[in-house]
Amino acid sequence: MASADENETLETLLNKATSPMNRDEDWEYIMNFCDRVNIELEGPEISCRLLGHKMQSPQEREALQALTVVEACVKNCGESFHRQVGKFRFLNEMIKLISPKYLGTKSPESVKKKVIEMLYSWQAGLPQEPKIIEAYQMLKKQGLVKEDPVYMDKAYFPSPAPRPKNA
Amino acid sequence: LGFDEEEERDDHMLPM
Repeated sequence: MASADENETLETLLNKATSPMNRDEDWEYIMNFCDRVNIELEGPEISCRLLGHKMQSPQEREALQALTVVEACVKNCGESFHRQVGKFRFLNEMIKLISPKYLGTKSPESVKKKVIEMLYSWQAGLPQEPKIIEAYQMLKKQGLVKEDPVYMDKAYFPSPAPRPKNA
Repeated sequence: LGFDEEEERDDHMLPM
């Protein structure tokens, strides 16, 4: 895979990875972004701020691709990224896409569906981030999530981490 | 408070 140009920033890499001009998800751009998140000192914090903004794009394709980038980072950028998505500072940006108090009435159904699927997947797969569970439960309590999605990308979290043998 | 503690204290879920 070609490595990203050193002049690129997280922002320019994200713009490429989420461009509405991309015909399909461009995994080279997406992985370049993930690599940069892993390299930069404050990569997880900065990327979550950029992603929180990008996934609220009024352009459906851009928003959906931003959510795909978030998923890719959760898979590839480890615990420090998980800690960032596990903060309300980021989770609130997802909540805004669903709640009618914010962007919920304007968000495309496809975006809302993907956000709910992701939160559902994370609350099961990232139990060490309790705020994700709290947010998901509140969405259900408020009736914004009627039932758990049937979709779950099992490739994310194939099984719970094995217990250490010497526990 | 340290930065992390302060950030944690200010990290709240939005009312829906």
